[in-house]
Amino acid sequence: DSCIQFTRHASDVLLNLNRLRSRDILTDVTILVNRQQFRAHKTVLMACSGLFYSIFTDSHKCNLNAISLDPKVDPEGFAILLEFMYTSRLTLKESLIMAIMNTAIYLQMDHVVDTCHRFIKSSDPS
Amino acid sequence: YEGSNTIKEMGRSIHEIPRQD
Repeated sequence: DSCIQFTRHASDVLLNLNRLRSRDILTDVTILVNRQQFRAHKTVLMACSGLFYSIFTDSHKCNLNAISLDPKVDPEGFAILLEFMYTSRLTLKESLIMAIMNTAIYLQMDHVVDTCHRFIKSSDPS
Repeated sequence: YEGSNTIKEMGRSIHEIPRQD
């Protein structure tokens, strides 16, 4: 028996999901962060974030089509994490690192939190 | 499955959804 492993398949699927998001095709939830709105697919959000996993596996909340995040969440930090979910690329700017890390803690994206910690540590001159 | 007969295919695996214009 042999098996063909398509090594690009996971990234090709993610690329297509991101194209669907940008064209607002089958997006099924609006995330409200302060006054900003972000359209996304629940399945992608819950696959990447412990918080969204908890929300969308809750039978009382899974059919919500809009979710408001804590007003303390920074919309720019959220935008960067949403972009990461759909691209695998995390843009870490020094000016936004604390906002990104706090948002990642809130969204329960533990590996991203660890990465932010390492980035802060490596940027610290002392 | 990662058996010894696994062949790696490096090319695109699916059609590409067009970008939004």
